[in-house]
Amino acid sequence: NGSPVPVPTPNLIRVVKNSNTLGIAIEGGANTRQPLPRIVTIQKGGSAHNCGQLKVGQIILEVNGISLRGREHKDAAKIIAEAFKTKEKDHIDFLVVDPG
Amino acid sequence: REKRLTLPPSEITLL
Repeated sequence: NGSPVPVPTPNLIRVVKNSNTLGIAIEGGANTRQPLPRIVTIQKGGSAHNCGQLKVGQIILEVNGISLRGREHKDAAKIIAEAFKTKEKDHIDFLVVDPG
Repeated sequence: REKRLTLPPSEITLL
């Protein structure tokens, strides 16, 4: 669209499932003020915290290559929950952006 | 000009 909006660089972060919980809280989703899920909490002792790279405030663009764009909150949460639950992989790849 | 947020806030889910 030509407007000079700075585009933050996405980061791919691999979270190894080394704890019984993922340990993040997210808010947002399609048709809300926050159209892509944003990390609002990271719980100590969870796999996300152990990974050391996920941060509060980051916006999740993709989970294991699945785009969260256009997905409503419950759908996005389900995708993340299922990525954690599946035994096919011992990790989850998050594509996130750090706003500002 | 004031920008109004008309979209609802989201719920929060712990995962």
